[in-house]
Amino acid sequence: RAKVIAVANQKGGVGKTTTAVNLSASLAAAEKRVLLVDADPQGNSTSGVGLDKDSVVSSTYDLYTGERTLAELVTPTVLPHLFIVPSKVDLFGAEIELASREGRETILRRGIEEVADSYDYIIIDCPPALGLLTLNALTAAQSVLIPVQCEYYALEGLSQLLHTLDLVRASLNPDLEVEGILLTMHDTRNNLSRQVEDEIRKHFGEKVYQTMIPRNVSLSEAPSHGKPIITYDIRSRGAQSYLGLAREVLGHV
Amino acid sequence: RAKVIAVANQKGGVGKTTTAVNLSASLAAAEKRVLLVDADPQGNSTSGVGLDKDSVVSSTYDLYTGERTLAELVTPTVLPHLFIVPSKVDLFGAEIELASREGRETILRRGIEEVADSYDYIIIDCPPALGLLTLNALTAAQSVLIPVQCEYYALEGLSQLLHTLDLVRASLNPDLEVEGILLTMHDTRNNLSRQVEDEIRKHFGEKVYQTMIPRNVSLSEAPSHGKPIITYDIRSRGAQSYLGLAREVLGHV
Ligand SMILES: Nc1ncnc2c1ncn2[C@@H]1O[C@H](COP(=O)(O)OP(=O)(O)OP(=O)(O)O)[C@@H](O)[C@H]1O
Ligand SMILES: Nc1ncnc2c1ncn2[C@@H]1O[C@H](COP(=O)(O)OP(=O)(O)OP(=O)(O)O)[C@@H](O)[C@H]1O
Ligand SMILES: [Mg+2]
Ligand SMILES: [Mg+2]
Repeated sequence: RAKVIAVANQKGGVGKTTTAVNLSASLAAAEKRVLLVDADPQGNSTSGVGLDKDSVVSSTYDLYTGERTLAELVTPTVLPHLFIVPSKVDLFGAEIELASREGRETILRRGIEEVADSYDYIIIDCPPALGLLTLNALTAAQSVLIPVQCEYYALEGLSQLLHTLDLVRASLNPDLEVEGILLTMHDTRNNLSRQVEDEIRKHFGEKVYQTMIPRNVSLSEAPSHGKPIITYDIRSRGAQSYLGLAREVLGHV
Repeated sequence: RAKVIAVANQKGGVGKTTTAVNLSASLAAAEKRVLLVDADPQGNSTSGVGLDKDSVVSSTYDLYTGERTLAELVTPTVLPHLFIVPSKVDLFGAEIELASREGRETILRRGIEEVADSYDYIIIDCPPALGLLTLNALTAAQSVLIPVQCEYYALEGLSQLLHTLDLVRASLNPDLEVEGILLTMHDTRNNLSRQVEDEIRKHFGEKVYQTMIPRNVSLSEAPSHGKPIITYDIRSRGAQSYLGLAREVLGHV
């Protein structure tokens, strides 16, 4: 049965999508069957794996409205073993539309349960918020992978996220674990970067991945070609670091 | 009467807070009376101007619940002419709590109208979302300043934001203008950065500020000292670019 990991952090721009796309692609390269669920109305994971958002017909939104089952939304990508549930802009309306619906927090969990036997990993890319869409992901997941940019504001938001995980454990998902904390956009030449790393490793010890993702221009170029980093530039430091992350995730069963 | 500008973009990490804090501080340095409204539950603008979030008693949340008027929430900062309405984590709950309240989209507008005569500029820092908190800011504002990071995903989200502005104009705020599009984290050595700049200037022409904010480490260090860039390091390229932006904003009355 699939391991379900939500990639979440309400701080914007910390590398959630970059991590969701590139971890999924790296796991698929290791011949694991992977389903990437784009739970963010921005749809960056969808374009990050090469789908044209304008040609997406059914999306995560249709799961929330009950039009489609999750199985019907699964779409192949150019990479073998990597599938995606795409998102598009209509998902922006879901939070307001569902505000008063019964069982609104468990729609994604029920959808994922239906397909969990067909995959080894299900990775959920979350929006930069703690609203209903992220809540659904945290309720569907067994664990949360938290990307933390090596910057001050990203550090500031971490305690709020951990507090939210406690609330979710207390109500909707008692077994929710932290899969790991991933330091992103790390720059060894930069004091602030090293200070944030020291601070995070001091507080979270073992939960912090050994692998750090360096700031690497290939990682920001790859999405404009609709490719994960391992197909865009396998020799880049970005690709090597995400392959390293995949090895650590595989090692932690 | 104050000019009310919302700093908004649903894409995360594009420099909304960095722009709201540093434009506000630069306008205050030019002896304009400035009120910075932190409408983001993350509270990054609040700590960016040096307030300790843990010691904030009343916040934007209390305006939404009706506990406080906006005038009661105004707090001085260390900079003369710069005042802030701070935010704290309880604001995360506002969107769900207000979902069915009458007049929920115009709470901030009504609050701001009360104090508009006391300021030259009111700058609103928005969260990375298109929910009720951003909707309140877009309804309260006369114009929107849109920071766009020189990266692919940020470019992708722009059309969705402009579509949302059309929806707001059609319903809640017919006179809402685009104050300007600001290119942030620009790096002249980087191809992608130049491509994004070309693309944006081609599509939006005059609406794009001449001033571009370079990627500059002082800008990411300043918040850890609770200081706007002009007091942290006035000689830095970050400070000079935000002073340039303030000159352009002042010129466009
Ligand atoms: N290690 C890295 N080096 C360089 N650029 C990176 C790196 N990681 C991510 N980026 C770029 O930084 C930007 C932010 O990353 P990304 O969009 O993955 O963050 P996010 O947390 O998903 O954002 P959002 O909060 O909007 O969902 C993107 O343009 C991405 O291409
Ligand atoms: N020009 C710049 N050069 C270097 N770092 C920058 C620059 N502008 C912003 N930063 C840093 O990049 C990160 C993202 O910026 P910021 O938090 O202002 O974006 P935001 O759009 O407000 O994010 P959110 O979507 O979470 O509200 C911060 O850590 C900030 O210090
Ligand atoms: Mg993302
Ligand atoms: Mg911000």
